Amino acid sequence: EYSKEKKVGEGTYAVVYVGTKYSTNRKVAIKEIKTSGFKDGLDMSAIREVKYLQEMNHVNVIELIDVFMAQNNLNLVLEFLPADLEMIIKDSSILFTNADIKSWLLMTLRGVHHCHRNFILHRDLKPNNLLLAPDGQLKLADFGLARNMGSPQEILTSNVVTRWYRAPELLFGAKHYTGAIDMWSVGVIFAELMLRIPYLPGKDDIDQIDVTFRALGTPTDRDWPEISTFSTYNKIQFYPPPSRDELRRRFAAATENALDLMCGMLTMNPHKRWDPTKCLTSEFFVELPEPTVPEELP
Amino acid sequence: DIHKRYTLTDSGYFDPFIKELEAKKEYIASGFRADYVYDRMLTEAFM
Amino acid sequence: YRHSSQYRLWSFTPEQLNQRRIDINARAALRTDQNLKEFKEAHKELTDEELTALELKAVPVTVEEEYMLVNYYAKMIISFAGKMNLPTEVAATAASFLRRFYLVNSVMDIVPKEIFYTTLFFACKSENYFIGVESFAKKTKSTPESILKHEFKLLESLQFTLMNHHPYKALHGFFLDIQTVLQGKVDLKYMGQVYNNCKKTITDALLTDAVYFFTPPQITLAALLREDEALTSKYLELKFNIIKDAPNEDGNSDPIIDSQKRLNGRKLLEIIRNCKEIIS
Repeated sequence: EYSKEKKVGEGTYAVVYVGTKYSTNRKVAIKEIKTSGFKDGLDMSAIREVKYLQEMNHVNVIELIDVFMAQNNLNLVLEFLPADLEMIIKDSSILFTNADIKSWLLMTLRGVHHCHRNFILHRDLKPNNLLLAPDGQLKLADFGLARNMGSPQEILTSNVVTRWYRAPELLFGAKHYTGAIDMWSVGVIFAELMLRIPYLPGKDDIDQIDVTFRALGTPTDRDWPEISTFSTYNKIQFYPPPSRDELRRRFAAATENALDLMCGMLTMNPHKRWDPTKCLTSEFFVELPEPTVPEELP
Repeated sequence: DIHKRYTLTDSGYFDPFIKELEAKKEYIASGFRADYVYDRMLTEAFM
Repeated sequence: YRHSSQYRLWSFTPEQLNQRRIDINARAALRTDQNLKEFKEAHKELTDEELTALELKAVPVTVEEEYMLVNYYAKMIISFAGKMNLPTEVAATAASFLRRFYLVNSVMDIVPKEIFYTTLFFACKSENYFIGVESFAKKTKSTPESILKHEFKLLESLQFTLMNHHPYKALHGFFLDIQTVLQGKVDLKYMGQVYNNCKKTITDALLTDAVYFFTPPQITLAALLREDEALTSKYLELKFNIIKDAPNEDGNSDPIIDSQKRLNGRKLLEIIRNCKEIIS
């Protein structure tokens, strides 16, 4: 059915090859899950990828084309997506406009909306997990940390999401969080697209809290009830939230609606943080410039 | 379906189990939301 | 739900399901007979008495025997999960995995005993209730090797689909919606008791073929109907306008939509009654 032509990557639990599906001559990515050496059997990341990708079928979520066993290895056949948003942001030779940013953000939010309406949390949104197809479509990928929204009383681990994109409730060790953690990550990605440098690059978990609050202000019980119950709360430095003018200076190319949307996604209190529907229906997506059509994106 | 077959009543439901959870400090601080739970359960009921 | 793998790959008509089990059993029986013939050829020294014993005893199990054996182990896995204090959904997923495994394999391929702990261990992983294989082996007085031996075989037999929609969440959903639709007409304390009884019925229903013929919410409504016919009928009537051939009360509502709703409502009630029979 498939060929494995070239090894293009290797992670802790998988080796990724580029290949072809013979019957359709379609280029594919084959994720070969390493099985030896895992004392607890099949790795949790592989189980999650298979479990959640099987249930979703959306233009902005990577497609799981097939799964098969070969030489006692589990192989995930995924659609081939040669680029990612991190490459674009870092490559200063690539110029992109506000319309481009709006298009990438729109596709990201549609992908997150589809996950959340299936009650699936991604829990590792960051630029290099937002892959780009040859036709310009942006797709959420790497569901190795995903999980469904769990039962109400269930305890969820706070040790998820790559540090720079980790929501404040996770930094404080929250165990009953919601999809709001994904929305925070999208907010940070949006800021990074506008700045073209990482927005909240903490050196370690403690520094991440400091960097986050220095940039956006330290939340208090007033705007985030019960935040002071987090054990690590009273050890942190207090910073005032930035004024609107300060934000305008930081994001010079951003319109007022863009700032509203970003601030909505970067609202400290997860209760008040904007959800995917509120973001997708915000003024930002109906004001000019229109989002670039995917085929014309860089 | 665009039109969900239920309406989340904002007057809140009689659901002692959820009510108890959403009153807990660590749940409030984590961002726990009863309406998200209700939405999920009602979606599973009307899927 | 129609996009879910549970609907796409694991829902059948009774005929399809029956045929599937017959085919699996026939293939395994053929293999068993083949093995037996080779065994006899390889063992010319067998006495007549031994040969007679083989004829009598070494016969393939029937489809019914398979079905009973698998359900016995599915029942066991739920009670064992209870003893290990695993969450309801984990137990339900383990039972679902075990039963699905034997919609692809025969007990003559791998006896349920051999796949039992693997299924429970894998259900814990799949439902984010991770227990290390060492401690799991200790709790179940088995060995990591025996638990992991068939993990791939299990995943492959499940056709790599792990997401389960169990009727428990739908029960919670109807518990909420009944309050809205029967506002003020239902005693909420009583509803709590109905809820708990239905949970038990749902757990039993997971051992029947209803899980392959009906959607989780339909199973939930069947459990509710079984628990309290009057309450559930009233709810369905109001929810789906199943008014018995009465003209539309409010003239302004669209007769087409109403009749469509009534049709759906009546059809739904029929499905639920059918489901209730199978569960009972």
